[in-house]
Order: sequence, then structure tokens, then C-alpha cells
Amino acid sequence: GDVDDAKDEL
Amino acid sequence: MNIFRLAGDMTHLLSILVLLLKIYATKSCSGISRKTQELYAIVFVARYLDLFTDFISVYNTFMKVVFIASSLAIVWCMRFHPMVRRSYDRELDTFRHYFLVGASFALALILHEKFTVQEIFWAFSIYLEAVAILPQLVLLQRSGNVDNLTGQYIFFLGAYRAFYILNWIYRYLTEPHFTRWIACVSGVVQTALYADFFYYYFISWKNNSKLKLPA
Repeated sequence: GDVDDAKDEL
Repeated sequence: MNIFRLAGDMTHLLSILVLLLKIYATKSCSGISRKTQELYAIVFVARYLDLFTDFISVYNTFMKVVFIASSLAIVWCMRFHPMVRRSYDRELDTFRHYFLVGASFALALILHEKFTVQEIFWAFSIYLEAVAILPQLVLLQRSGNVDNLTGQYIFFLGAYRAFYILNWIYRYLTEPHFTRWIACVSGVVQTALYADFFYYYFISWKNNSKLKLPA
């Protein structure tokens, strides 16, 4: 899993 | 952005507007837990520390600012507005919410994606949001009667959570590496807390009667 993705959810 | 995520954000926004409308139109916050509102203010401030470090979109930034500002405004009204504060159900709102803050922070120190200040506060905000509705549900249970706007506020808040779960299912099926265990597991716990409320909400809606929770 990639945990580096930006936190795009609110 | 998919349709479920957008529906989730819009019902979240709607829930806040309904609450602001109730407070503004009736100059009353009866039936509203100040402790839950304070927890939400902490949740948004802790989660959106990235407001100054990561830019995602205008939409994202705008919504973050709206959530922080509205939650602080609601807490301010309940504490300091001369008329609104008088209607606060202080004796019913006795949930020990500081335990929730402490437990959520302890969990965030153990379970997080990375050991950085921002990531720990992010995980903390996710755990705290999952349980932040508890003082509100306890207050409703104690008062028994739920006025229309308060009922709708909690209904939209629950709908927001349900849409986020659909959003995660959609993303899991359409994005190759969508794994967000902390957010998803906490989100399912959070939504489950509304199950009881939804049950009585639908019964009152079906019978076209006033929403009442059993003692």
C-alpha cells in the first residue's frame, strides 16, 4: 500500500 | 473526487448549516452537546495542520477553512453568546469528553502512518472524530425529545459518514493502491455509532411522528 499519497479527503 | 465523496462533503456541510440555522433562528442551542461541538473544533484544527504545508485544491482549502471557522463559531456561540448560552442543557451534557481526547491521542501515538507531528495529529483527529458524537447521543438519550432541526443535524451528520464509506468502497474498487486502514476502520466505527439513532429517525419518519428516543 502507498501511504505517501496526499491526504485529499476532508 | 467521486459522486459519493461529494455527496458526503455536501451532507457534512448541510449538517453544519442546519445547526447554524437552528442556533441563529431560534437563538437556542437546546438539545445540542457543547462537548461534541468542542471535540469537532479540536478534530478540525488538529487534522488541517496541513493547510499551510500541502496544497491539494481550492475546493479542499476552502472546505477546511469552512469547517474550522464554523466549528469555532458554534463553540463560541454556545459559550459566550448572551442568549444562546442560556439555553445550553448543561446538566444533561455531562459526558467526560476529555477521556475521549486522551484515549484518541494515546491511540494516535501507537497507531499512525508515520511518526511525525503532523501525522500523529492527523491520526488523533480521525480517532477523535469517530467518537466525538457520543456526548451528543448521550444528551439526546437523556432529554428524550429531539426537536426537528437537531434531528436533521444528526441525520445529515450520519449521512455524511455513510457516503464516505461508499466513497472508500468506490475508491478501493477503482484505484489500484487505495489502502487507508486508519481512516476506513475508524470511519466504519463512527458510522456504526449512528445506527441506533438512524433506526429511531426512520421509525418517526415512517409514522410521521415526532422523533423520540427511548429512555
